[in-house]
Amino acid sequence: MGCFCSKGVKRTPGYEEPTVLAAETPFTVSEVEALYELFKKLSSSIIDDGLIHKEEFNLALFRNRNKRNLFADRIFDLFDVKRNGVIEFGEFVRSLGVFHPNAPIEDKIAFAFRLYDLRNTGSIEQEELKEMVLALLHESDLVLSEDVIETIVDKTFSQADAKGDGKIDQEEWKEFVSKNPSLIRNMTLPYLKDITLAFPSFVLRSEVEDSE
Amino acid sequence: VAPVTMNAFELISTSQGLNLSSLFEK
Repeated sequence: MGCFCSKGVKRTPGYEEPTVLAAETPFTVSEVEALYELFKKLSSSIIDDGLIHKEEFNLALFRNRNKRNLFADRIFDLFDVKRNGVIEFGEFVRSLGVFHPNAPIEDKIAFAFRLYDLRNTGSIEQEELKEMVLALLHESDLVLSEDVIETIVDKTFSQADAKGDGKIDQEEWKEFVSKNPSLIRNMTLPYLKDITLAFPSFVLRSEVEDSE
Repeated sequence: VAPVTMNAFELISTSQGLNLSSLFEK
């Protein structure tokens, strides 16, 4: 027989226990609980099914559900580890863990590499780099001539592609980031250290007390 | 910094799509 808990907390598909997620990420149990509050908010903004759909992700990022952005698409795809088109709570916490100030720098470097390896080939090709620069320019007011774009891409590639084989592999990327640490600045969200202040999990705690 | 002196990855990292702090705005 199932459990009929009148005060039971409704959990969504993909929900994982905070203690489990805290053990696998830089977050404490309280921080994971606070992230669950944020997750509930994001995952119910358009479709209240406890899963973050791409439109909900875009709405939170851009205040516009229909905005398309190459980088937001890439982030969404990397968060969606199961590749089922939605971000579940466990995926959300584990992925955000990489952005925690205390997460290992190797994890941040690896995540950024996967982000920029648009076609998932295991290396970043010159065409991909150019495609990303064009995407960035498209979303900004910056206008650069084709020549200038080529120069920026060529120059960056010549610095990063140490082996000169026309692609940046993980080893080269790691080396390049060690010389240019600012490249992974956006892989750290200082905000995550204060997540319990932003999303105090009073409700969750009182539910725990209720059941005791 | 003039864009032409910028590293392409530096330029890319300024994308709004990579600024996840927006997720935490109330």
